[in-house]
Amino acid sequence: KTKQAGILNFFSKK
Amino acid sequence: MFEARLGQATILKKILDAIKDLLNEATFDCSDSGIQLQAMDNSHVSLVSLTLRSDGFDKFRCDRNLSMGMNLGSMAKILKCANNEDNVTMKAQDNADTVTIMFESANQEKVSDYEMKLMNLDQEHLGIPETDFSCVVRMPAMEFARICRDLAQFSESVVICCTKEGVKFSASGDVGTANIKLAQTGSVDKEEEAVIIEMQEPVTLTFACRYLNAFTKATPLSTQVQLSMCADVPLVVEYAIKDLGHIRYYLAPKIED
Repeated sequence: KTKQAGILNFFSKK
Repeated sequence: MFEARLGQATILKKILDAIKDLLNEATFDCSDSGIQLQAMDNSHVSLVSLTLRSDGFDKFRCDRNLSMGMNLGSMAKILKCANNEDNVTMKAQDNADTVTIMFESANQEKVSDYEMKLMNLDQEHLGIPETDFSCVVRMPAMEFARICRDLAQFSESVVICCTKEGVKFSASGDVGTANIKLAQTGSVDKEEEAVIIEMQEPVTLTFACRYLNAFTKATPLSTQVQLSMCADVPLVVEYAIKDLGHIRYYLAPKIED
């Protein structure tokens, strides 16, 4: 099973 | 004063079509280098990044940096009123709370203008780290759209596996399994028909079909699409906009639960 990661797991807020 | 003019409204229509399924509203950041937009979709799974260079416009003037928050549904209504061949000009005063979008027919006999209210959006810009991608695939944009559409029938997810031999797209579900393999093309007459793979090391990643299909709404902008992949980082799907800029979509992968 896979789960969807969020984009904020990879990119940080400036 | 901000003023940007494009020779053909059709380009702006295509750009809007490429983002409006993912974003309800977005901020267009205007500076003398051009127009930038960066926004996450509502579920914070993907990120849209649009760059339009000032030198790609027929006319471009931006005296002061300006952030214009727009409702994309409203913008779509306005763009529907343009003929594809019309000139389109966007204008705003400094610190204005409206933008004016003007269409002129090629023979100048019909001129229409629409004033749209701007929105104050809470925009959070994200820092996108530099990545040395393991695999970069360039392929016809129509082919990618076709593959995403076909595989979405079989599963919510598509597995993309890239090796130096080629790229394989797979989906597995109740019906069974679907595999589509594309080999790197040898010699092609037309550059836009080529499949080109630059591989440092093989990579296999899983992505949600729903988002890939949303990205393919940009297909009318470009003959080729570029997919950049690296283990455990977002996929980058890039469409060049000829002589004007590009649209990039970043999609977080599906990971082992």
